[in-house]
Amino acid sequence: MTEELYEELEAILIQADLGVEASVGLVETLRQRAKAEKIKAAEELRWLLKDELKKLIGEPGVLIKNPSGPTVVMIVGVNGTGKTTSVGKLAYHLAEQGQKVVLGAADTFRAAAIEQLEIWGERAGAAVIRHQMGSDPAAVAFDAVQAGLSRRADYILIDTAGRLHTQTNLMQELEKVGRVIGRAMDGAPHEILLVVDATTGQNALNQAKLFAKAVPITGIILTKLDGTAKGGIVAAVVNTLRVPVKFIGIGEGVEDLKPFDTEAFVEAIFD
Amino acid sequence: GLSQRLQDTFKRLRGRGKLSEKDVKEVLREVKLALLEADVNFKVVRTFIARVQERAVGEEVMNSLTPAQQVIKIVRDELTELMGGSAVQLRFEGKPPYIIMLCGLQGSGKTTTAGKLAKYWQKQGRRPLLVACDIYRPAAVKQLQVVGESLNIPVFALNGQDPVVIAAEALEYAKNHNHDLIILDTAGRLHIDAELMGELQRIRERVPVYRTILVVDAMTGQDAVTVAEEFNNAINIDGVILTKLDGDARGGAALSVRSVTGKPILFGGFGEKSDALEVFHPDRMAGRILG
Ligand SMILES: Nc1nc2c(ncn2[C@@H]2O[C@H](COP(=O)(O)OP(=O)(O)OP(=O)(O)O)[C@@H](O)[C@H]2O)c(=O)[nH]1
Ligand SMILES: Nc1nc2c(ncn2[C@@H]2O[C@H](COP(=O)(O)OP(=O)(O)OP(=O)(O)O)[C@@H](O)[C@H]2O)c(=O)[nH]1
Ligand SMILES: [Mg+2]
Ligand SMILES: [Mg+2]
Repeated sequence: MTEELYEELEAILIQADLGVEASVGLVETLRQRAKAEKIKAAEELRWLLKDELKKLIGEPGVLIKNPSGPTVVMIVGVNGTGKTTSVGKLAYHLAEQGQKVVLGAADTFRAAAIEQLEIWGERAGAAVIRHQMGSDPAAVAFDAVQAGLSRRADYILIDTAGRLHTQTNLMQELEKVGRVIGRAMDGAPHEILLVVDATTGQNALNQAKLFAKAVPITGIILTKLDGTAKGGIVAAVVNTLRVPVKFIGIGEGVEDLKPFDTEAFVEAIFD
Repeated sequence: GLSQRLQDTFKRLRGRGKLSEKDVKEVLREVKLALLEADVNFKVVRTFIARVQERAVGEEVMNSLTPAQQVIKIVRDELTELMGGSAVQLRFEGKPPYIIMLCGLQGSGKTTTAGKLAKYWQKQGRRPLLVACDIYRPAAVKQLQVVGESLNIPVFALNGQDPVVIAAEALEYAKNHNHDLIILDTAGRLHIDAELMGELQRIRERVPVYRTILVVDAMTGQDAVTVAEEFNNAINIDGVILTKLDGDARGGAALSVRSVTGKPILFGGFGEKSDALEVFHPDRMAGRILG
């Protein structure tokens, strides 16, 4: 088992955005396993590494379903990661399954954010609850939950404005939106999904940590996997937040949201 | 950070006189790790380390009372040099109207940056026209119109036309309405989408684009090299704008992109507001990458 082979595997992991620490750690675990299991073939070594990586990333998660009443899902993340698009795709997917969906346009800041979500609402056949641009996002979220309750919706999806995790005031705003949703309905939001762009490097870890401080993240949506980025940073995010990846975004169309598949994800890293 | 790690490394190596090859590797490894953690591309790091190798463990370091600081200085100087040395000013020469085409991956900040550039150059006396060439994203045209309205800068948009026609019509409009600067906001696209990359080529064939600028998110990881290379190969970019620098991403993508295209980073985006645009400073970026 040559040193070069281990270095080659480490390079694959680093180039997949797994991060130096995780990559070095995985290769070290690989060395020990190779020694213990007396591995001779390169293909076997590669298989072992895939196995370790799958363990690190864990099993996919599924969308939470509230057994008694509407399920409220809040979508959060830094700017431009694909939150609004993912809300739209998720709404479409749920509607296709016969679920009644209400959307909350709680990005009251960015130009045409509300209009963007309204178009997705039309595509999905979901009502969009909105106020004016510049209004209080918590108020929109509150109204959206109330509307969902009174209309007996199955799912209420709340789209929030992109924000950098380093913007303390905006993270406080997010925390407030979460609390206000809880006031509109006990136990809500039931699901808080952090949207991570697969092209993101190590910064995704900082994003995850600070977003999780503001609101209890319950799952990850990893977007833009249709590009050439491998999204390896999701491994560190999963391990730090101890939440699963639930969905991946593989394009800009209504059908381009798929349940996360750990095996397929790991295989793609080695393609 | 790197400073502390190098100090620890040199403490261990002190008093040995000449560094062994193993010692050299150790010092360079610390630099390599710092750059990888900052999202500089793996292959770019390899090339960079080879470049600084001789200086990083040469006389000036070994004879220094503070070898760790000396290595940092050398690395920082080399990074700055690699990213162009000093700030680059985009000059408008030749006959107006000057067409600036913004392109890049989905969500990188093109539409927001279009507004910032329009405002920036308007302050310098230009008469900009914003052009909505993203006909795909829901409410993209509306987004640019809202941006334009807030800046009191006109936005050219056409219903039901493809971006190449829109660009051509916008040029006519600009000439007839005394706009000397046209900023084309295009749809986000993947570098591997042949059809959409072809669209950018067709725009450049149809209208005389003065500068093509690739808009890149500062938090981009290893993929930055592939993206920049593909865009550059397809449409020969003239420069780059790095966005979302108001966050805490180390921004190694800056080195990766410059390294693989040889094109300058012209501006940095530092926020969502229309004034959050600054001329790019390679030396400041070098410091940020080193962390
Ligand atoms: N190729 C690809 N593009 C995507 C995917 N998801 C979203 N996008 C695109 O990414 C861009 C940004 O998407 P948005 O949904 O506006 O992102 P956002 O997080 O809501 O952005 P802000 O609200 O401004 O923070 C759009 O051009 C989307 O079409 C994906 O899975 N693949
Ligand atoms: N914090 C911060 N946010 C930015 C910056 N530049 C853009 N954004 C935000 O990033 C998100 C995406 O910006 P857009 O201008 O819509 O990006 P785009 O490249 O036009 O997106 P597509 O057209 O879908 O490809 C928005 O929320 C912007 O407000 C920046 O420099 N700093
Ligand atoms: Mg959005
Ligand atoms: Mg845009």
